[in-house]
Amino acid sequence: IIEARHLKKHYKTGEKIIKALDDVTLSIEKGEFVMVIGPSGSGKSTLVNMLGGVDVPDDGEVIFRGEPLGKTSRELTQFRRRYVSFVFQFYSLIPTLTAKENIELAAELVIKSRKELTKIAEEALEAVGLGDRKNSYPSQLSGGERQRVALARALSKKPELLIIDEPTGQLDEETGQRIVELIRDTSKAQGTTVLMVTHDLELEKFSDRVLKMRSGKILEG
Amino acid sequence: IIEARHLKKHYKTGEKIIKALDDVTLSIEKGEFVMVIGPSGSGKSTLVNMLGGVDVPDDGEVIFRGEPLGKTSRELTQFRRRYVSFVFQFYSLIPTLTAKENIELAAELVIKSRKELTKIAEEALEAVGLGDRKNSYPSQLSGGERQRVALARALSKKPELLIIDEPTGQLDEETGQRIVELIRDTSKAQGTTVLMVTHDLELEKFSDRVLKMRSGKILEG
Ligand SMILES: Nc1ncnc2c1ncn2[C@@H]1O[C@H](COP(=O)(O)OP(=O)(O)OP(=O)(O)O)[C@@H](O)[C@H]1O
Ligand SMILES: Nc1ncnc2c1ncn2[C@@H]1O[C@H](COP(=O)(O)OP(=O)(O)OP(=O)(O)O)[C@@H](O)[C@H]1O
Ligand SMILES: [Mg+2]
Ligand SMILES: [Mg+2]
Repeated sequence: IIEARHLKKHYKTGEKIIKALDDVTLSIEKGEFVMVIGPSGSGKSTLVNMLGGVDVPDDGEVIFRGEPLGKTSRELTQFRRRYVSFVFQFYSLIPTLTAKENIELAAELVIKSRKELTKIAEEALEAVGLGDRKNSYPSQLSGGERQRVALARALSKKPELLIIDEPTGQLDEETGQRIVELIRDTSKAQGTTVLMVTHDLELEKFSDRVLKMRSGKILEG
Repeated sequence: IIEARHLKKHYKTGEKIIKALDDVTLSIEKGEFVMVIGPSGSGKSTLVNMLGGVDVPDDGEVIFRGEPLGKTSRELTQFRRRYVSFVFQFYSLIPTLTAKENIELAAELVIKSRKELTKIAEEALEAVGLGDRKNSYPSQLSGGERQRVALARALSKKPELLIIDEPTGQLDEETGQRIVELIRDTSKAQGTTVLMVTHDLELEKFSDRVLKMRSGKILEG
């Protein structure tokens, strides 16, 4: 459903060129669960942000459902709103909204009924083990609890493409495994395509395929 | 060098009481490297923040060098500035300062010479593998690179007590191990006492002792 064709993204810092993406080509099928791994600084966030329409490449192209992604801010915003849900590496809960309201806001884009919004948000929080914390603000939650709310929010939108960048870094092994299993099960049921960036190799069992990155490139095999 | 005596910290959310700390007593020797582990929400950040003078308990006491910590904001600020360095769970680099400037700012509290500040900052960045990124702003760094700058900053202050909350969550295994080994070696050389909260059990080999938490308590053994 989504392809990358010869993506390049370079940054110039001082006199040095950093090749965040160095000629990346790949293809991901609808409904696939793909894990992206690699050392710190190897280009993972840059890649998944580009596939999700957060940034544009210097060269090359992202193709979604056979059509190139637009390049303007407006086109990219529309693409993201319509098709993509993110859990960013620094997961961006809105501090002035409660856990429940954070999820309702994301779900609002696809659901209109107040009653159904509330139900979706509460079910999502229950699923990540935070049903009793729906009225807590982000500042009242532990690091891992915030991460779980961000994951619940991303799932509630029922996206076509779900991009998750480091979903378990703040979670203990058991909680992390449980959450990723939930993501896998929910996405399979919904036909959602998932890209998950992670350093936790224990999570490989949940994926259909693993892409390894190093220095801006996808490694073969 | 630092003790906790019957610490309690409870939060009331709606009609529910959350016992973040539920009668914690412990003692840490000067120069010890202590690892704190436990599930998400078990009270780890609450505990280490309290031992580092970021918060006060509802009940109980923190003792540093045989003296109870003050309770006023001013006393706690003085304690922290003089004795403690932190890497918080969400690591708080100042976005308008470069990597080098973030470190210099922390080191400024103990070092006055411009030339020595620059040297300390550059050596610290070199040690975490980011010597060539000293003029990058946090927004130009990957997640793991930011984490490494935060760690470099904490070490440059040469603190009495170093508190690190989830230092490797955004790092690949190899980079994470290298960084924690660096922390261990530097702290041993400096006689620094270290409390490290982590979910990565592979890091145990670097510690002198492990404290396990669950539901606001320290588990025996
Ligand atoms: N300001 C607050 N108001 C209400 N509850 C809070 C507040 N701060 C923390 N808590 C709750 O206290 C408990 C312990 O929080 P703490 O941040 O210490 O956990 P933790 O062990 O660090 O978890 P994690 O591994 O997810 O970071 C959690 O249930 C959390 O939701
Ligand atoms: N805005 C920017 N300006 C300059 N360099 C950048 C910028 N954004 C990213 N980079 C650099 O591009 C490289 C790839 O960054 P990216 O965030 O994709 O890495 P990553 O694989 O996600 O790393 P991590 O595991 O640490 O999160 C890094 O060296 C990073 O410092
Ligand atoms: Mg990243
Ligand atoms: Mg914590």
